Amino acid sequence: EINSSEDDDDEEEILDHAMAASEVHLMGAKPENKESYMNGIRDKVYKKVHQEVEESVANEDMMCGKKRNEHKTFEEICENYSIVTISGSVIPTFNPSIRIWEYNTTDLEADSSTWQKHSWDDFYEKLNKIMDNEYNSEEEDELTIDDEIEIEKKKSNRKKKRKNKADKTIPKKKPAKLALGPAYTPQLFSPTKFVQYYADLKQINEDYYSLLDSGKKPGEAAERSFKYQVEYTSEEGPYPMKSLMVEDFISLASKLATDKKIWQKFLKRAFMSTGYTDD
Amino acid sequence: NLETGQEKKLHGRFLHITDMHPDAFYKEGSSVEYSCHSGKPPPHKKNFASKFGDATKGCDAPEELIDYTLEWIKDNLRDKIDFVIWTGDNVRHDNDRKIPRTEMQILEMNDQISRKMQRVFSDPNSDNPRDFDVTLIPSIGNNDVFPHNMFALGPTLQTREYYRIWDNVIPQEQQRTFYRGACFVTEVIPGRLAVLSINTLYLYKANPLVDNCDSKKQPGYQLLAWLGSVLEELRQRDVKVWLSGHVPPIEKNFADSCYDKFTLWTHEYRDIIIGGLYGHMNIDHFIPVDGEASRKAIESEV
Repeated sequence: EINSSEDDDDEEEILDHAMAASEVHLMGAKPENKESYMNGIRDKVYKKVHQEVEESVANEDMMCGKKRNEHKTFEEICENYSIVTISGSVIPTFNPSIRIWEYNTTDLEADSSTWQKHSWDDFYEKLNKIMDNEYNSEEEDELTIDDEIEIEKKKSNRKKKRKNKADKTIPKKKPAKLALGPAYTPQLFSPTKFVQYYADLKQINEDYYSLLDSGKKPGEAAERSFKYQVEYTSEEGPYPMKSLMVEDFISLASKLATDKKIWQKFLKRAFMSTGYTDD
Repeated sequence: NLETGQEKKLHGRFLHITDMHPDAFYKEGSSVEYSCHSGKPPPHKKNFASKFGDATKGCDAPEELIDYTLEWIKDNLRDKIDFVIWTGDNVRHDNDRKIPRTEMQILEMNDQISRKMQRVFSDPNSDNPRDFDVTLIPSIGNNDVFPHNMFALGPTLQTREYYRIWDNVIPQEQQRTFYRGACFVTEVIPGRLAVLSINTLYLYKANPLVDNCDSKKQPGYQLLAWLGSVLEELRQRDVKVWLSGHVPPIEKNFADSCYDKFTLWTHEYRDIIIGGLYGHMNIDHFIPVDGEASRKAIESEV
């Protein structure tokens, strides 16, 4: 009995450890497999974006810049994409970091005389009514396909009704008359540059403890040692970006997919200059 | 400011800050192996919790790191920026089973951090707590909710609490909308430029209450309905817009139909959307997402 109960305890302990490890992994904590996550993204981008871009460039060279029907131009490829920008954090998973974005404000002042502040009250009143009536009603919410077929049989005018009840969470195509926005062509509010700041914790802690050793009070030592500094800017080599529009990111993605040196630099910055690797 | 007539200098800059994860239980000198909460590592091991935290060791942020960070921002950046996009996770992780997180602790820490942020960026010469020199746009993170990752459609205690915590920075006419979905819009340059605070937890795979974005009862469906209405209104007003939220809208994170629909909205409103800023992953990177591929995926499903 004693032996068996000890076995149970052991098993429970192993299970506990496994659960704890899995929890820690899930909850963030010490970084693991981040390099392989980044490599995975690079591979995906390589398969998708880079090949498309290469084809378009080769095609444009061949046709002296003229577009051929069966291939898209670089600009057309870029128009299909939007960029999800993911920032480094303050929590020291890596070094703490923050980012300053800069955007085009040229002509903003000249434009200011035409600014109008429209109230949003009416819009939200209408929106709340729609949300209350449409999404809180029980009617037709959880119909199965079989239910729908049954209704289809019973109501000959069902098709018309279905059309009226189109899925409102699928957008209509952008009207062709609307010009591309600040992410695609340079204009007011186009992002132009970013500055990435980071706190080099190793250095900061070393400075702090050595100031304490030299007799400084904790408050003064902390104030003198703690600082953020520029880690890099988007204009810096080895992959300077002339602006931060979709085209610039797609060009960079394409470079990162093929140039190992640039990729290594990108990884160093992605992990906030901690020197992190998976092993 | 078209309401008060006050003029404000625009700098053409803004700050993105994310994932602070302050830990009130962080103890300098304790063991990294105990989440920097307790224990003492042997002298030959350098596994002790440093004053300002240690990169890559796995502990959350000491509160002093957050305080000094905000102080540094106040001294060096505050007067050079127009607005702050602040994408959530303002509490510690649930990584110490001896001190499990409670809903009250999560809300209290969020309240504390919100007050600190407001103190840094508010207008010191105004008695109105809604007057800010630098506009704040917070959004909710997967660790800001209890239980971790799980967040239901509102109105709930949590959506009401977050409205209370961010009361000064959420436009008042959006109170009901916020109670329902914990998302809102702020015009950072009135009539010209806006930022959306998107509650990405309603689209997030790891939220047990999210199955898809196809059924009207799903939180993600309702969030997308809100997103569509707001984007259309902004288009009609010729206002350009930044999207912001905690969990990045990538395939790895979002339920399939939520990912495709969200990506398609960003694609079809490319006349006004400038970009999207997110946190959660702790890594500085970007991911291009293909709107046309999402349209095809949705059409093939239909």
